Amino acid sequence: ASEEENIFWEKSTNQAKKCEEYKVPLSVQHKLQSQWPIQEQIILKEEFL
Amino acid sequence: KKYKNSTITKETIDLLYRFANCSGLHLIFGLNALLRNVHDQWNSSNAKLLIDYCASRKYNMSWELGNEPNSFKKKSGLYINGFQLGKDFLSLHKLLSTYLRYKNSGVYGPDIGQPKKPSQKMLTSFLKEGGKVINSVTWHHYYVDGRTASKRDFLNPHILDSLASEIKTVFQIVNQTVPGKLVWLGETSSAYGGGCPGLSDTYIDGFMWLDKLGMSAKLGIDVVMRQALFGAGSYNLVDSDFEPLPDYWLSLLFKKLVGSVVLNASFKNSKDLYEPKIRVYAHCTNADNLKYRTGDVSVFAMNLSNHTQQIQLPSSLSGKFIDEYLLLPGDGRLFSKTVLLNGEVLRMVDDKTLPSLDGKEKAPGSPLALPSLSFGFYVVKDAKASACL
Repeated sequence: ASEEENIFWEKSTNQAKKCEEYKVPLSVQHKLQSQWPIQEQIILKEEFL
Repeated sequence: KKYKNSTITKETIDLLYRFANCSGLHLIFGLNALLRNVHDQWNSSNAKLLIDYCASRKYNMSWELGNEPNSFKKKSGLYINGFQLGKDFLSLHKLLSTYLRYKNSGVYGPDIGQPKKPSQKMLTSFLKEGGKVINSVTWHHYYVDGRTASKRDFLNPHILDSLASEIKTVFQIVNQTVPGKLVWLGETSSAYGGGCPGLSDTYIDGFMWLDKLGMSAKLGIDVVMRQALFGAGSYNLVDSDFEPLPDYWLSLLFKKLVGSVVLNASFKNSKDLYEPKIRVYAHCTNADNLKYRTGDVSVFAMNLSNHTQQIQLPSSLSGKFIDEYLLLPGDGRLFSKTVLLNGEVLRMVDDKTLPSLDGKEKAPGSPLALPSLSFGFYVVKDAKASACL
């Protein structure tokens, strides 16, 4: 395992609990999902340029 | 040649970090290399704002600087040579050394595109100047152009083999300039330009993806980063509804079964001498998989031909029990967005729960039949391979 992997595996037990407690606010989730179709088109347009 | 300012907010950084951290991943942030002073030196003031914030939040992360600098001229009108970019990485390293949290953090670069001649020259001069401060050399690889690629390309052994020569080119440069430095594929997928709709997001992409994983490991690449987990285009592992696509399942199976110790596997077939249609790789089995023991061997193979091929393992392995994991397209077509594992469609149990991935046990000496255009993983149990003990 790389140094970075070791750091993350070591603390993963504590982190798992914290992550379980954290939920992305529904409003943020909805906002991101509603913006995505337009963002995707912009990203693709730039990619093709 | 026009710049458009984008603002990344603290909240976005927080979401990004939390996503990576809560997924057990390490975040590597790619800093903007296009902000320049009058003498074309990298202007780090904007990066410093971001690094200050990340340090204040105690985020453990690593860094890259710039994306495909060989294309800067074409994409932004700014030409930066390898020597200058090397100096910029020295500046980044110096900046990071002022932070207790980041003085030993990873720095990876230069994330060059395909190693054609001008990029080879750039990589060489970059490594001569800045090679000592990077932890790994990163480069990007795509087999084909997503706008023109065809079904035939995804199954073409010559196109799959083209990766090997590019890997060898990169290693040659690295060994001449910074011998022993790790080499990563910092961004890679089947087709550039957003992928190829209907191909890069379907079962057929697996031939390029699995072969890339096998060949990269065999030739000494330390890390392969997939473009992309989620995003614009057609090469993502999950779709816009977060539903896993075939390459996600292939990656998951690979992660579960395949360890990082690579064995030297080859396949002999008198019928396909000039254009081998079976591609085989072998690793020690992933030691973290509780189903298996140290010493077990994972063989994975793909059949590019239009008929079923029988695989016979060498005598040292043929007397062992084997778990077979056979992947075929969900609806029988190469352009399927679903995949069958041993005959069962793979799908999420619920939003957070992956299905169990079960192998089919084969008795010692049983024939291993790999159907046309399929992928097979075979875990040889109790193999006691000395390299894996």
